[in-house]
Amino acid sequence: HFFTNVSSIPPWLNATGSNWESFHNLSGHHFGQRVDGLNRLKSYLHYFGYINGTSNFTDDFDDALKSAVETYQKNFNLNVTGSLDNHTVQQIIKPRCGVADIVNGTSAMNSGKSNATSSFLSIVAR
Amino acid sequence: YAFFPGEPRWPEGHYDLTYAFNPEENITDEIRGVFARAFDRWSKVTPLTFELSTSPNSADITIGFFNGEHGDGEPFDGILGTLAHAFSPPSGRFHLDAAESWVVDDDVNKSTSLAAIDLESVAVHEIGHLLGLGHSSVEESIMYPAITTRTRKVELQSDDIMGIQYLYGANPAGNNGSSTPSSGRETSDGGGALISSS
Repeated sequence: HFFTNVSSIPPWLNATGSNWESFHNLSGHHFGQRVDGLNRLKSYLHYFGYINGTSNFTDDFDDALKSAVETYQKNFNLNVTGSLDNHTVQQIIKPRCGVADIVNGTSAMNSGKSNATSSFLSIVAR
Repeated sequence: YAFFPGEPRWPEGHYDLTYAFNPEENITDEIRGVFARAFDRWSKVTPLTFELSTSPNSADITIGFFNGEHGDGEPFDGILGTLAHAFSPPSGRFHLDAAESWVVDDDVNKSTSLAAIDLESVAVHEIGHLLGLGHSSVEESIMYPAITTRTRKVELQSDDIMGIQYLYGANPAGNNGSSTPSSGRETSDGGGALISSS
């Protein structure tokens, strides 16, 4: 749908939510829990390179998911908690580019930077 | 800034690139203008040039709007979610989700629609991928992976410019007042980086 005038966007387009809106329900959950819908979040994180493997993801908040969430939080400058806090979920549901952030465990976003670099920047900041 | 594995780029001697829309139908002059402006932003800071072609079969870059599965194994997901994707050089494939509410030629910030996406903002980002840039954690940069609705973000930032000038060098006619590029990569992973969706 192309719009040269923003006021011409029909209201029904507002009413159609993103596939990712359901991730709102995962807010507040953390490692060790079993929650309906976590398998879809794992698929999302797999799609963008944060979880290895193929399919048959479970609804368990396991080590793999915790690690993926931590990496995601580093890449998007969020507090690294490993849990699905509200800020992380809000970021996850934002519209985005379909190109993966990580492939084969390699990233040049924040999570791929060495601790030495982080320490250096921290010292400079102080 | 980051690159695709192996730092692929358009070869030296092939910096004058052509682009075409595929399919052509429904592509208005206003839409063509959006993409021309988006390409021009990258051209101003590099030796690269971009010229519209009417022949998708021979163009270096092909741009298409598609719904759902469209042949590359990366189906689009309807309104919002994934907005677009593009492939690393020298693929030249640039795909956008036809289901989005693309704002072509108006101030997207004025929109009351929760689904309005600024076309030029997404085009500038995806062209970065077509030229060899991966995603950046710098939130202000064009190559940051996410964009909110009703937001216009089209100006290249120093992070973007340093990345693209590492690959291609600066525009010999000047870099349009951009910040000075660094002599090397700032990232410390020592390798190449991020990856495309295929």
